[in-house]
Amino acid sequence: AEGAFEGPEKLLEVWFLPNADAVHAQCKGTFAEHGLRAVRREVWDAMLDVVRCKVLSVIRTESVDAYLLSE
Amino acid sequence: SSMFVYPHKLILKTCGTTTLLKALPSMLRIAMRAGLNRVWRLFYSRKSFMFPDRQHYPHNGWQEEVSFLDDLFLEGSAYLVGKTNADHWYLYLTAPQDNYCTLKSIVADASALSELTRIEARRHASDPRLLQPEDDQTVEILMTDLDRDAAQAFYHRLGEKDGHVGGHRVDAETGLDKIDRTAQMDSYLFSPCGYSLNALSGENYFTVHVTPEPGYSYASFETNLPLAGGDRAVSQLVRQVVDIFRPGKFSVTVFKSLEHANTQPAEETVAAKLPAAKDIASQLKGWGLTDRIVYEFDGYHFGFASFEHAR
Repeated sequence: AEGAFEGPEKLLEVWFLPNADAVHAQCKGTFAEHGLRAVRREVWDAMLDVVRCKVLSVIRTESVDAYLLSE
Repeated sequence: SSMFVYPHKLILKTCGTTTLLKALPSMLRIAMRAGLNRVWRLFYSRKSFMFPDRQHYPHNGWQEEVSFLDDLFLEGSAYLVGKTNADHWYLYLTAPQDNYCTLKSIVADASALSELTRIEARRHASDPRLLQPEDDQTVEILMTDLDRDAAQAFYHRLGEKDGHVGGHRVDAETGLDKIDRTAQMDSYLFSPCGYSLNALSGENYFTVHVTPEPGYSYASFETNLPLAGGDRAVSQLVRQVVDIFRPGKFSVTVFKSLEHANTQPAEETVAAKLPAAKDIASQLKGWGLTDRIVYEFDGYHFGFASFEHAR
């Protein structure tokens, strides 16, 4: 199996609670525009460098962003 | 590999020799800067590795992964699910304590959190618009020993463009584009082989990853799509997916939140805890049920079932 690829994935799912300011933003209906979805792409890129993954493409809906990654 | 980003939730799924957990401290800092300074729930899981000796820190073994997570979280529980002399599955989760978990490394003093913040967090913890859909359900199907003919679709072909063009060919050829016909799909064919798909439908997703080479072929399917019809719908989805890959062995895990379990009659609650294993087995000719395990966690029921084909 020299060069064989490890298929089974590691899977992490994290649910966060907002601080009071973010709760107030949510109450005003603006939270969906903030939170994690407001994080800049280069910040995710730097985090994914640690994982050894690169972003290949991104699709979005009103509720969620999906990043397709290398590796 | 894939990443799904919601305003309050992040899902990261990576294969190969990636070092997913090393990113967790960065992830927590990013979340804190985004106004999300507490982890409400965390799930980390993986199937047993095929080539564990090739992994890097902190993935050199389950105990190393658990130690890494225990250094970050006060309240964590680690589980090994399934037969240890066959395919098995690992799970680490944090149970919400008083609706929040305190991060050792980021919020050292829980008492420093203002009472206002705590009250707001409790009030909003049950707000489905913000945090937890009432019927949150994640289904994962992990398949090995794929049928060689079925696996051929996931190879790059002579003269074919890899990347998204090849991905679209695979979507149509395999029927993966029929899982949810309304979904927005983003698929990618690697060279010389391998395939990844992210699909979005409103606030829900499904994702597929395939390694087709004989000897270590593997495919995964994961979704939080709402499946009307409960366990029967799960079994129909499993049949649809298994028909595409025709694996020699596969396991199904179902995480299901039961926000209203306490209001149901006892016998209905027990029934709701049962995984769809019998329904799946009845729908699949040739595959036998080899294992079936049910857990009840705080707010979630978890079902694990494994199947093997009588080839």
